[in-house]
Amino acid sequence: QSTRSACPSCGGPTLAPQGERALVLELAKKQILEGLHLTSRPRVTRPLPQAALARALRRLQPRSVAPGNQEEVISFATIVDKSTSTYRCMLTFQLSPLRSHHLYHARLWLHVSPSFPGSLYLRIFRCGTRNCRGSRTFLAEHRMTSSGWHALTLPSSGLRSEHSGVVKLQLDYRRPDPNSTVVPRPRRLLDTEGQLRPFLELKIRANEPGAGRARRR
Amino acid sequence: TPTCAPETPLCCRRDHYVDFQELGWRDWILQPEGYHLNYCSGQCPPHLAGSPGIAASFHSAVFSLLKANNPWPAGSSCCVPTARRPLSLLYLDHDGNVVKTDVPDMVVEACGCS
Repeated sequence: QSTRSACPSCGGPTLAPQGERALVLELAKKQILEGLHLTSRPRVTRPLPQAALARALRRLQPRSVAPGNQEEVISFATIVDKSTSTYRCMLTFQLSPLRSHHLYHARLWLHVSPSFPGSLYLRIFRCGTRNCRGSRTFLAEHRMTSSGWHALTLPSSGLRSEHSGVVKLQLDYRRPDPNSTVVPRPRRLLDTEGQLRPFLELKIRANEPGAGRARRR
Repeated sequence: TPTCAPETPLCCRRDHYVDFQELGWRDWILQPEGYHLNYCSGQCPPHLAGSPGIAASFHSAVFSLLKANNPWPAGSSCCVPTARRPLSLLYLDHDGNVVKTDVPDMVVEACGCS
């Protein structure tokens, strides 16, 4: 407490400047965590490659987030598994925000490597949390005719995350000509490391309290 | 709204810029680098009651009520935010996803007497 005059608002003793600054910093932490509905600050265990982050942010819509309680999320594939089959690739994403939010827009960004063999059909399936052998849900089919980044729209209804927040996608390749069996190994098709890692671009909004119940007029 | 000078007794807006580096949070808050944590403080004597520094008609309505009822009301008027704006944040969540969101009413822009 400083010997300066009393607090202009409450008449109590005023804080010394460094005491006031420390209080302001604590207030700022509290205000930001409350504003983001977080109970504690996130611990960054897997720092993202800056180049991948910058590249991904450039892909987002240039405009700011739409007003209201809507958010945009970029989620990089945490596990890319190409060992299952030569025509197949598995992507795993951690999406706990989807547990408490309504997803209304989803796109999967894939980077096709320059050694691309002409046009190719890609089919995308949603798998159960553990694996794809049992149940998998067809999400979308896209035809790609060039290398580079491709934004593939997915049905948002197909990405409701399990309680664990894990979303597994399986990518199957086939050429337009059903007779041709020659398909280059997926490892030459998709770039999955570093700044060319696949990522999901999602738009979500907080669930209205009592969402889903008839709104009483 | 006047920005508070060190010894301003009347209702004003006290400005503080908080750099996220100072909080040790620049590893998970990607954008912006900081924000203005402003708050309202100061006295609201009767003749300032209802003067939010914006809507004079509200002030005159309250003032005439004060005169009509009694010159020294029991309750007192408080210095409160009268205009606030959202803060756009880009941050890493617990899963390492990048989230872009607008936090409503984060920055106090104007103060006034209730």
